[in-house]
Amino acid sequence: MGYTICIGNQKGGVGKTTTAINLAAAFAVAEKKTLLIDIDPQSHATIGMGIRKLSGKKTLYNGLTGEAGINEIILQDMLPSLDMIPAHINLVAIEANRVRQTGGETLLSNLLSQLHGQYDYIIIDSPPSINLLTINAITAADSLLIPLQCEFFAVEGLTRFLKVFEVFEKFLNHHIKILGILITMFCSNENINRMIAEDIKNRLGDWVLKTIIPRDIHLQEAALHGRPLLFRDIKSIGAQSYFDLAKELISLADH
Amino acid sequence: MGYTICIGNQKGGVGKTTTAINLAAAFAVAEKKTLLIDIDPQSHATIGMGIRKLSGKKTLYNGLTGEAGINEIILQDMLPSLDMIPAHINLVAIEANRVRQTGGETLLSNLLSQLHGQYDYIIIDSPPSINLLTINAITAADSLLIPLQCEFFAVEGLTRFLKVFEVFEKFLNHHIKILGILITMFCSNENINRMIAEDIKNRLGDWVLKTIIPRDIHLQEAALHGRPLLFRDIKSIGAQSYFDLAKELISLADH
Ligand SMILES: Nc1ncnc2c1ncn2[C@@H]1O[C@H](COP(=O)(O)OP(=O)(O)OP(=O)(O)O)[C@@H](O)[C@H]1O
Ligand SMILES: Nc1ncnc2c1ncn2[C@@H]1O[C@H](COP(=O)(O)OP(=O)(O)OP(=O)(O)O)[C@@H](O)[C@H]1O
Ligand SMILES: [Mg+2]
Ligand SMILES: [Mg+2]
Repeated sequence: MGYTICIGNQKGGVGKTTTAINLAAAFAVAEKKTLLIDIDPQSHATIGMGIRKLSGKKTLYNGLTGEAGINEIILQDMLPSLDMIPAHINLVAIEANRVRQTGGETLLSNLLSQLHGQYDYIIIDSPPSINLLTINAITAADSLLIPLQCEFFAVEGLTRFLKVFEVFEKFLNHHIKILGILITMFCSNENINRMIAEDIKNRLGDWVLKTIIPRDIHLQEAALHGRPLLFRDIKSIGAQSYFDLAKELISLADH
Repeated sequence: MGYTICIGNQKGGVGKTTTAINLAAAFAVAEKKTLLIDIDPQSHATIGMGIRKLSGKKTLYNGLTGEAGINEIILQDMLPSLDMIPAHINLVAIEANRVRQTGGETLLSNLLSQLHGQYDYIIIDSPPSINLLTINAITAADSLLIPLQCEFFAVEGLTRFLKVFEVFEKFLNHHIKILGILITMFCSNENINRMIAEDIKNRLGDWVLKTIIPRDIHLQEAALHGRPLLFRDIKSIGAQSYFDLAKELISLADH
């Protein structure tokens, strides 16, 4: 099975989905066979990849409940070297069904065990909360990438997220590495951004990735058009920064 | 009981907490006796009001479980005319406990029935998800205020949020009014912002509030200092826009 990265942070709006889509695209451009999985019922990674009409089709929910095998829910060649497993609002039922039986933390990792090494990288976009879907994403992953906006509430929540994370490890008896903290939507001309970025580097130095994603309106526009920015405008600063991130992570994974 | 407004949207990072804190402050400045309630385990409204050390103190969780009466958990006179019920990370247990027993959607409205009309307005900040805590906030409220950032994913999720909302009404047998959609973090010089704002007004015209909250870095800085912007710099555009919002809502509620 390929190197599996969960993109997670319970703070909302920090760039999880934007990172999942654009990092997956960057691995694909680097000719790494990549699978993007959307486990957020909001389905924003699915929409951001231009997938609209899903009614009647099988999606991640059907794979998690065992109604469908993994090959029935993979959308092949969304882009060269990039496949996808789309989300649907029905994923909320995974959470609700839990009321009737405990367990269910490893539904996704069981599903992914049906793969036979056809991917180099697997990227999972998760929702802004610590619920059963996020737990599934974390237990299925080798490591966790934490997008972080340099704003007060997001940083405030980070230390708690890391603590909750340690509790998970014991409870789920699954060791998952923190791949790193990715600074996103960075505006170098805003004092508060620079101040908070310095503070994070001082406090969490080793965990902060070297690549910083700047604020680039083209990333938003690309989502509107349902195509990752690297496949729309490869020279844009947003696209280049995600390409740099992929190179940094590829060299990290090799060690 | 005062007019109760739930600030809700399952999309993350759209300005729910910023709106809850600053709207509560605006009502207080307008000399309306106001109670701010934080039902998000992230506790950002609590932190944004400068409340740090809570260990050992009773918070919203204790009120919801019945261990404490409402008067034991209200922090009086945080600011003139502004009281608060703080959140704590232990609120996640409300969600987890649900696994053992069904129901629990009206814990907050039961708690608020202990009040005897001492507030003109009650504002509830909710988490970025549709879970039991958010359901509690909705069932306890008279109306829902939906902050919306003019960006693609947030607008995409809005139509679904409104649909889920209708399902709630039937399931919970509780009618809750949509007070309005509040455009937040608006940058008039960004094309995509203006384009999306036009689109929302065309599609959802009557629901879109007249007041628009511009992007103002001072709103972020105020959170860092634990004091609402109206109580730090009343002339700033961020503070003034929330004051305009309070005036618009007061006149709406009177009709
Ligand atoms: N580097 C960037 N530059 C400009 N805009 C960005 C950038 N990264 C993300 N955005 C925009 O910010 C908004 C929030 O990002 P996104 O939806 O990816 O966050 P999220 O963490 O996935 O949110 P949620 O918590 O709801 O899942 C989106 O409109 C997105 O297009
Ligand atoms: N009008 C504004 N101008 C500038 N910054 C803003 C504005 N409104 C909110 N922000 C900033 O944007 C970030 C997200 O806002 P906030 O945390 O209030 O959103 P939220 O919807 O409560 O997030 P969550 O979904 O995690 O609860 C915060 O750093 C906040 O300070
Ligand atoms: Mg997302
Ligand atoms: Mg919030």
